[in-house]
Amino acid sequence: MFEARLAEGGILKKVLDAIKELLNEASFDCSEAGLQLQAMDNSHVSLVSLNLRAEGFENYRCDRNMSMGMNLASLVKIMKCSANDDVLTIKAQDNADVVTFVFESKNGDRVSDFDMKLMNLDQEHLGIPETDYACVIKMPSNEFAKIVRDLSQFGESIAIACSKQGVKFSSTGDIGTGNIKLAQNSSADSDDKVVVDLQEPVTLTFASRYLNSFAKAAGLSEKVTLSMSPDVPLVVEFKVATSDNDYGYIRYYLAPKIED
Amino acid sequence: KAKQSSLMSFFQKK
Repeated sequence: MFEARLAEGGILKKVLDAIKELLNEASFDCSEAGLQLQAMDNSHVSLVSLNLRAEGFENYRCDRNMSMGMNLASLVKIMKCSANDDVLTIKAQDNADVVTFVFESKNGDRVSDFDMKLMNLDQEHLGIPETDYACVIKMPSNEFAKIVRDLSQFGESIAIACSKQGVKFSSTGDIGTGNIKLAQNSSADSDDKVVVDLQEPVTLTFASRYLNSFAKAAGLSEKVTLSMSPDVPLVVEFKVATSDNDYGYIRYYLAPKIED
Repeated sequence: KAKQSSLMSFFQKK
Protein backbone atom coordinates (compact mmCIF):
# COMPACT_ATOMS: atom_id res chain seq x y z
CA MET A 1 0.00 0.00 0.00
CA PHE A 2 0.89 3.64 -0.31
CA GLU A 3 0.58 6.13 2.53
CA ALA A 4 2.19 9.55 2.81
CA ARG A 5 1.60 12.07 5.57
CA LEU A 6 2.41 15.70 4.89
CA ALA A 7 2.58 17.94 7.97
CA GLU A 8 1.77 21.02 5.85
CA GLY A 9 -0.98 20.02 3.46
CA GLY A 10 -0.89 23.52 1.98
CA ILE A 11 2.31 22.52 0.17
CA LEU A 12 0.27 20.28 -2.15
CA LYS A 13 -2.13 23.16 -2.83
CA LYS A 14 0.78 25.33 -3.90
CA VAL A 15 2.20 22.55 -6.05
CA LEU A 16 -1.18 22.19 -7.75
CA ASP A 17 -1.37 25.94 -8.37
CA ALA A 18 2.01 25.60 -10.04
CA ILE A 19 1.00 22.87 -12.50
CA LYS A 20 -2.74 23.14 -13.12
CA GLU A 21 -2.45 25.72 -15.91
CA LEU A 22 -0.13 23.47 -17.87
CA LEU A 23 -1.61 20.04 -17.27
CA ASN A 24 -5.16 18.69 -17.21
CA GLU A 25 -4.15 15.34 -15.82
CA ALA A 26 -0.98 13.72 -14.65
CA SER A 27 0.39 10.55 -13.10
CA PHE A 28 1.95 10.72 -9.68
CA ASP A 29 4.58 7.98 -9.62
CA CYS A 30 5.11 6.61 -6.12
CA SER A 31 8.26 4.78 -5.16
CA GLU A 32 10.39 4.34 -2.05
CA ALA A 33 12.21 7.53 -3.03
CA GLY A 34 9.07 9.64 -2.97
CA LEU A 35 6.43 11.07 -5.27
CA GLN A 36 7.40 12.05 -8.79
CA LEU A 37 5.48 13.52 -11.67
CA GLN A 38 6.70 14.12 -15.18
CA ALA A 39 4.33 15.39 -17.84
CA MET A 40 4.30 17.54 -20.95
CA ASP A 41 1.60 20.05 -21.77
CA ASN A 42 -0.73 19.13 -24.62
CA SER A 43 1.28 20.95 -27.26
CA HIS A 44 4.61 19.33 -26.22
CA VAL A 45 6.27 22.69 -25.70
CA SER A 46 6.84 22.46 -21.95
CA LEU A 47 7.41 19.73 -19.41
CA VAL A 48 6.82 19.66 -15.67
CA SER A 49 9.05 17.53 -13.48
CA LEU A 50 8.03 17.39 -9.83
CA ASN A 51 9.99 15.55 -7.17
CA LEU A 52 8.72 15.31 -3.59
CA ARG A 53 11.25 13.35 -1.56
CA ALA A 54 10.08 10.66 0.84
CA GLU A 55 12.15 12.38 3.57
CA GLY A 56 10.00 15.50 3.24
CA PHE A 57 6.94 13.62 4.51
CA GLU A 58 6.21 13.07 8.17
CA ASN A 59 5.47 9.44 7.38
CA TYR A 60 6.05 7.76 4.06
CA ARG A 61 5.31 4.20 3.07
CA CYS A 62 5.31 2.75 -0.43
CA ASP A 63 5.35 -1.06 -0.54
CA ARG A 64 5.49 -1.24 -4.30
CA ASN A 65 5.90 1.24 -7.10
CA MET A 66 2.63 2.54 -8.42
CA SER A 67 1.43 5.21 -10.76
CA MET A 68 -1.65 7.20 -9.79
CA GLY A 69 -3.29 8.99 -12.72
CA MET A 70 -5.23 12.01 -11.52
CA ASN A 71 -7.47 14.62 -13.07
CA LEU A 72 -5.97 17.83 -11.72
CA ALA A 73 -9.22 19.81 -11.78
CA SER A 74 -10.73 17.12 -9.53
CA LEU A 75 -7.71 17.24 -7.26
CA VAL A 76 -8.07 21.03 -7.02
CA LYS A 77 -11.70 20.55 -5.92
CA ILE A 78 -10.64 18.16 -3.18
CA MET A 79 -7.76 20.33 -1.99
CA LYS A 80 -10.19 23.28 -1.73
CA CYS A 81 -11.90 21.32 1.05
CA SER A 82 -8.78 21.61 3.21
CA ALA A 83 -7.24 24.42 5.23
CA ASN A 84 -3.65 25.38 4.44
CA ASP A 85 -2.41 24.20 7.81
CA ASP A 86 -4.26 20.88 7.77
CA VAL A 87 -2.18 17.76 8.02
CA LEU A 88 -2.70 15.78 4.81
CA THR A 89 -2.48 12.04 4.41
CA ILE A 90 -2.63 10.53 0.92
CA LYS A 91 -3.29 6.80 0.76
CA ALA A 92 -4.07 4.09 -1.74
CA GLN A 93 -4.23 0.31 -1.67
CA ASP A 94 -2.14 -1.63 -4.18
CA ASN A 95 -3.92 -1.79 -7.56
CA ALA A 96 -6.69 0.44 -6.23
CA ASP A 97 -8.85 2.56 -8.47
CA VAL A 98 -9.24 5.31 -5.88
CA VAL A 99 -6.88 7.44 -3.83
CA THR A 100 -7.93 8.84 -0.46
CA PHE A 101 -7.06 12.26 0.92
CA VAL A 102 -7.46 12.72 4.67
CA PHE A 103 -7.33 16.23 6.15
CA GLU A 104 -6.82 16.72 9.88
CA SER A 105 -7.07 20.14 11.45
CA LYS A 106 -4.03 21.23 13.49
CA ASN A 107 -5.81 20.75 16.82
CA GLY A 108 -7.13 17.38 15.71
CA ASP A 109 -10.85 18.08 16.24
CA ARG A 110 -11.83 17.91 12.58
CA VAL A 111 -11.05 15.05 10.23
CA SER A 112 -12.37 14.78 6.70
CA ASP A 113 -11.63 12.27 3.97
CA PHE A 114 -12.24 12.29 0.24
CA ASP A 115 -11.86 9.48 -2.26
CA MET A 116 -10.95 10.38 -5.80
CA LYS A 117 -11.21 8.06 -8.77
CA LEU A 118 -7.89 7.31 -10.40
CA MET A 119 -7.41 7.41 -14.16
CA ASN A 120 -5.45 5.15 -16.46
CA LEU A 121 -3.08 7.55 -18.15
CA ASP A 122 -0.79 6.34 -20.84
CA GLN A 123 1.97 8.81 -20.12
CA GLU A 124 5.17 8.90 -22.04
CA HIS A 125 8.25 9.78 -20.05
CA LEU A 126 11.11 11.66 -21.64
CA GLY A 127 14.76 11.08 -20.85
CA ILE A 128 16.31 14.42 -19.98
CA PRO A 129 20.07 14.40 -20.50
CA GLU A 130 22.41 15.79 -17.85
CA THR A 131 23.51 19.15 -19.20
CA ASP A 132 26.13 21.68 -18.17
CA TYR A 133 24.38 24.94 -18.83
CA ALA A 134 26.19 27.96 -20.25
CA CYS A 135 24.27 30.36 -17.96
CA VAL A 136 22.70 29.72 -14.60
CA ILE A 137 20.74 32.64 -13.14
CA LYS A 138 19.54 32.64 -9.55
CA MET A 139 17.04 35.36 -8.66
CA PRO A 140 14.11 36.12 -6.34
CA SER A 141 11.05 34.23 -7.59
CA ASN A 142 8.72 37.22 -7.01
CA GLU A 143 10.92 39.33 -9.24
CA PHE A 144 10.84 36.68 -11.96
CA ALA A 145 7.04 36.53 -11.71
CA LYS A 146 6.71 40.31 -11.98
CA ILE A 147 9.09 40.61 -14.94
CA VAL A 148 7.28 37.89 -16.85
CA ARG A 149 3.88 39.40 -16.03
CA ASP A 150 4.96 42.90 -17.03
CA LEU A 151 6.60 41.89 -20.30
CA SER A 152 3.72 39.60 -21.29
CA GLN A 153 1.71 42.77 -21.85
CA PHE A 154 3.99 43.60 -24.78
CA GLY A 155 4.41 40.47 -26.83
CA GLU A 156 3.82 36.77 -26.95
CA SER A 157 7.58 36.13 -26.71
CA ILE A 158 10.18 37.11 -24.14
CA ALA A 159 13.89 37.12 -24.98
CA ILE A 160 16.26 36.34 -22.13
CA ALA A 161 19.80 37.54 -22.71
CA CYS A 162 22.41 36.53 -20.17
CA SER A 163 25.89 38.07 -20.24
CA LYS A 164 28.66 39.22 -17.91
CA GLN A 165 26.72 42.43 -17.32
CA GLY A 166 23.70 40.55 -16.01
CA VAL A 167 20.36 39.45 -17.44
CA LYS A 168 18.09 41.31 -19.84
CA PHE A 169 14.47 40.35 -20.42
CA SER A 170 12.83 41.90 -23.52
CA SER A 171 9.52 41.73 -25.32
CA THR A 172 8.21 43.48 -28.40
CA GLY A 173 4.66 43.77 -29.66
CA ASP A 174 2.01 46.07 -31.08
CA ILE A 175 2.30 48.70 -28.36
CA GLY A 176 6.08 48.81 -28.37
CA THR A 177 9.01 47.24 -26.57
CA GLY A 178 9.85 46.55 -22.96
CA ASN A 179 13.32 45.81 -21.58
CA ILE A 180 14.12 44.88 -17.99
CA LYS A 181 17.79 44.62 -17.07
CA LEU A 182 19.02 43.03 -13.88
CA ALA A 183 22.60 43.55 -12.77
CA GLN A 184 24.33 40.97 -10.66
CA ASN A 185 24.27 42.36 -7.17
CA SER A 186 25.77 41.49 -3.86
CA SER A 187 23.30 43.28 -1.64
CA ALA A 188 23.63 42.48 2.02
CA ASP A 189 20.14 41.06 1.97
CA SER A 190 20.85 37.81 0.20
CA ASP A 191 17.16 37.30 -0.59
CA ASP A 192 17.32 40.08 -3.18
CA LYS A 193 20.43 38.78 -4.84
CA VAL A 194 20.67 38.11 -8.55
CA VAL A 195 23.56 35.76 -9.22
CA VAL A 196 24.75 34.74 -12.67
CA ASP A 197 27.07 31.81 -13.25
CA LEU A 198 28.26 32.33 -16.80
CA GLN A 199 30.33 30.09 -19.08
CA GLU A 200 29.29 31.92 -22.24
CA PRO A 201 26.68 34.54 -23.09
CA VAL A 202 23.32 33.14 -24.23
CA THR A 203 20.20 34.74 -25.70
CA LEU A 204 17.07 32.65 -26.14
CA THR A 205 13.43 33.48 -26.86
CA PHE A 206 10.47 31.84 -25.17
CA ALA A 207 6.68 32.00 -25.25
CA SER A 208 5.44 34.45 -22.60
CA ARG A 209 2.40 32.30 -21.84
CA TYR A 210 4.47 29.39 -20.54
CA LEU A 211 6.83 31.57 -18.52
CA ASN A 212 3.74 33.07 -16.89
CA SER A 213 2.44 29.62 -15.99
CA PHE A 214 5.82 28.68 -14.48
CA ALA A 215 5.76 31.86 -12.39
CA LYS A 216 2.72 30.46 -10.56
CA ALA A 217 5.26 28.38 -8.60
CA ALA A 218 6.72 31.52 -7.01
CA GLY A 219 4.65 30.81 -3.90
CA LEU A 220 6.67 27.64 -3.31
CA SER A 221 10.07 29.22 -2.98
CA GLU A 222 11.74 32.60 -2.62
CA LYS A 223 14.32 31.72 -5.24
CA VAL A 224 14.14 30.56 -8.81
CA THR A 225 16.97 29.22 -10.95
CA LEU A 226 16.98 29.66 -14.73
CA SER A 227 19.43 27.51 -16.69
CA MET A 228 20.15 28.20 -20.36
CA SER A 229 22.42 26.97 -23.13
CA PRO A 230 22.26 27.86 -26.82
CA ASP A 231 19.43 26.09 -28.66
CA VAL A 232 18.29 23.83 -25.85
CA PRO A 233 15.23 24.02 -23.58
CA LEU A 234 15.26 26.45 -20.68
CA VAL A 235 15.06 24.95 -17.19
CA VAL A 236 13.18 26.90 -14.52
CA GLU A 237 13.59 25.37 -11.07
CA PHE A 238 11.84 26.18 -7.81
CA LYS A 239 12.72 24.35 -4.64
CA VAL A 240 9.72 23.07 -2.75
CA ALA A 241 10.83 24.11 0.71
CA THR A 242 9.86 25.79 3.94
CA SER A 243 12.22 27.23 6.53
CA ASP A 244 12.54 23.86 8.25
CA ASN A 245 11.89 21.31 5.52
CA ASP A 246 13.23 20.52 2.06
CA TYR A 247 10.48 18.73 0.16
CA GLY A 248 12.15 18.58 -3.23
CA TYR A 249 11.74 20.62 -6.38
CA ILE A 250 9.58 21.51 -9.33
CA ARG A 251 11.35 21.97 -12.66
CA TYR A 252 9.89 23.26 -15.87
CA TYR A 253 11.50 22.69 -19.25
CA LEU A 254 10.54 25.01 -22.10
CA ALA A 255 11.45 24.59 -25.76
CA PRO A 256 12.86 27.81 -27.22
CA LYS A 257 11.52 29.72 -30.19
CA ILE A 258 13.89 29.28 -33.09
CA GLU A 259 14.47 31.59 -36.05
CA ASP A 260 12.78 30.25 -39.16
CA LYS B 1 9.52 35.40 -37.17
CA ALA B 2 10.73 32.90 -34.58
CA LYS B 3 8.98 29.57 -34.59
CA GLN B 4 8.06 27.57 -31.49
CA SER B 5 10.09 24.37 -31.29
CA SER B 6 8.86 21.16 -29.68
CA LEU B 7 10.41 19.48 -26.66
CA MET B 8 10.31 16.25 -28.62
CA SER B 9 13.10 17.55 -30.85
CA PHE B 10 15.40 17.80 -27.81
CA PHE B 11 14.43 14.93 -25.53
CA GLN B 12 14.01 11.27 -26.41
CA LYS B 13 11.12 9.13 -25.24
CA LYS B 14 12.22 6.73 -22.51
